[in-house]
Amino acid sequence: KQKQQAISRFFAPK
Amino acid sequence: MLELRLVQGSLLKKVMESIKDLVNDANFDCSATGFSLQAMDSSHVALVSLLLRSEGFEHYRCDRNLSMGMNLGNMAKMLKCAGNDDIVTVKADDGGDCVTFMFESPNQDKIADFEMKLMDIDSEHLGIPEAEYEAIVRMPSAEFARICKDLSTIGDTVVISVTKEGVKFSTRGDIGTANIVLRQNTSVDKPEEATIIEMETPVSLTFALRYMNSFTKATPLASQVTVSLSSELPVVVEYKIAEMGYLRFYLAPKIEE
Repeated sequence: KQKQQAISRFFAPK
Repeated sequence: MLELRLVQGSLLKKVMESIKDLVNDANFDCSATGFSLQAMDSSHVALVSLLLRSEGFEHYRCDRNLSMGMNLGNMAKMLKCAGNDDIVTVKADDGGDCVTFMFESPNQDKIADFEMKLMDIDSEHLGIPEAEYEAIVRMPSAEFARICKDLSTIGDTVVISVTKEGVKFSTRGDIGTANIVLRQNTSVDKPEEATIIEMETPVSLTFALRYMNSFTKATPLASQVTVSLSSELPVVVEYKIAEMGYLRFYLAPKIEE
């Protein structure tokens, strides 16, 4: 089973 | 006061058609650098980053930095009313609540203006760190679109693997599996047909095809697409916008649970 990661896991708010 | 005149108005039409289904509402930011946008899709899985540099406009006036919240579907509807050869001008007043799109036919015999209401959008800008990618594949954008479309008839996800042999796109579904391998090909007559693979380290990542297919709506913007991959990073699918900037899509990979 695969899980979709969120983009916020990689890019933090400025 | 903001006034941006773009002779190749079709570029803006193509940009809107590329992103309107991925992002509903977004802030367009105007500064001395250019006209830009950064927005996530509603599931927060993908990120769109657009830059149209000020130098690419025939006339670019932006007295002070301005952020304009727009519904992209409505903006796309208005821009669809511009002819493909029309000159498009975007106008707004500082602190105003609307934006005007003006369309001029090439011989100036038809001039239209469409005014659209702006909206307040709460969105945070994400910092995108400069990254050294383990593999960068440059290939014809139409080929990339074809591969994503073909694979999505078989499965929901694509595994993109880059080795020294080439780049492999794989999927599996209920009916079976599919693998498409592209090798580096620089010997073509036209540079836009080349496939160039730069690899530091072999890399293999899994992505949702639904998003990849959405990104390929930008195919009319550029004959080539660049796909940058690193393990532990979102893939970047980049379409260069001739002489002006880029449209980049970032997509977070899927991982084994």
